[in-house]
Amino acid sequence: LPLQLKAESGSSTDLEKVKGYLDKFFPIFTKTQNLSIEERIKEMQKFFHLTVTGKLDTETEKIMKLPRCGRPDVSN
Amino acid sequence: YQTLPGTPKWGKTNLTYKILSYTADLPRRKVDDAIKRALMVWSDVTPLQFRRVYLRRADIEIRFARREHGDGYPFDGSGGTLAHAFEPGEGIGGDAHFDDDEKWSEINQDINLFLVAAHEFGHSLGLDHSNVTGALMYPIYSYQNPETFRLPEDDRRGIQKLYGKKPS
Repeated sequence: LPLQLKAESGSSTDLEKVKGYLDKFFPIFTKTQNLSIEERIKEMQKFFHLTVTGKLDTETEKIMKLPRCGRPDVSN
Repeated sequence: YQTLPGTPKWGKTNLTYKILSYTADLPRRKVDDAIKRALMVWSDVTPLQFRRVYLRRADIEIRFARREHGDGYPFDGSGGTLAHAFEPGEGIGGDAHFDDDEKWSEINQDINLFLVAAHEFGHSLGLDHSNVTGALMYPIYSYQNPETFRLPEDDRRGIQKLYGKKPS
């Protein structure tokens, strides 16, 4: 079963979905980059000027659900 | 603002565009008008000029599509990704695709075609996403009245970095 990443808001967000969002919009460009999911969430939180916690907190989860452009937010 | 890696841009200021398909959510003339006004957002502040073509290939080809649509970047149904566009270049370069599983609108709170198109054409011209909240090139969609829309300073500086200012 996919690991459940408990969000602070109490709702469980499927880790696969979070990873899918980060892969699409904050992709890792080199094989050597071996970032943890927390580090990748921090990168997203910095871009959106959120509190950088590395955790899937309410405001981070909310941003992930907003309609948006399909291009990534970081470029190679 | 950010330009795209390698700073791709068009080596000409007279660009062509072509609308390859439409959404059933709006009358065609309203789609035509929204696309034209979205391009004017950028031509109003640069030397760029856009001319619509109907038969031959265009620099910027525009279409509505669902799910997998042939470019390897499938859409995801209603919500989530609304549209995407490709950086300046041959072939698919410059093209803009809109997810037809969204409910496209002209002036109400559904997804506003003019606002999304103006953002996507920023990519078609060489701009990347901006992390400035309120910038047109900010990746998250937020509705504003298209009739009072004015290009934010961050976006204007970015596009003029690429193409210069509009000759007086």
